[in-house]
Amino acid sequence: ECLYQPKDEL
Amino acid sequence: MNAFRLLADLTHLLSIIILLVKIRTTKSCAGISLKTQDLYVLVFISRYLDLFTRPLSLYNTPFKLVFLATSITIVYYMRYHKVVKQTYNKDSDTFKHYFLILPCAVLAFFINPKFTFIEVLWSFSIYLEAVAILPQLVLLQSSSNIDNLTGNYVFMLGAYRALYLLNWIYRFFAEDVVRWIPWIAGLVQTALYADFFYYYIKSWRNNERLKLP
Repeated sequence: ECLYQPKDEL
Repeated sequence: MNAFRLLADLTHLLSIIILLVKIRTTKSCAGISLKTQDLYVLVFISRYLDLFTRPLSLYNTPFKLVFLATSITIVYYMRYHKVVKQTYNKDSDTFKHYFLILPCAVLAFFINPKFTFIEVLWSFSIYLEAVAILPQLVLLQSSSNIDNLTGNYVFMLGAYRALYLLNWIYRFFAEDVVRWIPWIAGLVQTALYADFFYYYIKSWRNNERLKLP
């Protein structure tokens, strides 16, 4: 999905 | 990684260090809301569950460990340290912070990037962090005189998320990254600090004591 992002932020 | 993001994380770290310095040097947590600190422990635990499931990052992992360790230490000090816990303004830290947890959990259940345990909890932590400062702001309004360290702590805490907003704007234009959940929650979070920022900068300009109406 477009919303799914790898968590690269704190 | 960009300068806004780095500055934001360092500001966040600085806010926590200021709070730890205040509690350790003055042996007092007067003016600090334990409810806000409790919520932050919940935010970090629910957000950093992926510490061991995702690949470790030289940058993120140390920060996550420090945020978890310091937030738990602060709550420990305020609850169990024999001297510090006497200085906790129990009677004026009255915000019903449990009423914040349920709506954030329900919202996370319905609005999340992916309906998995980790992602729902991550969304929960993003929503909860946006409102976690409320008990602290309410406590400041009832405090007659806010000591400098507490004022600086809250200011840095608000500034860090404002810097994240700049980071997201940069990433949107530079890396075409779109993240509605943290964007909207971050805007709400920073907006909650608006009046505090106003009074804090005013008191800093007029070189007078910080006082919230």
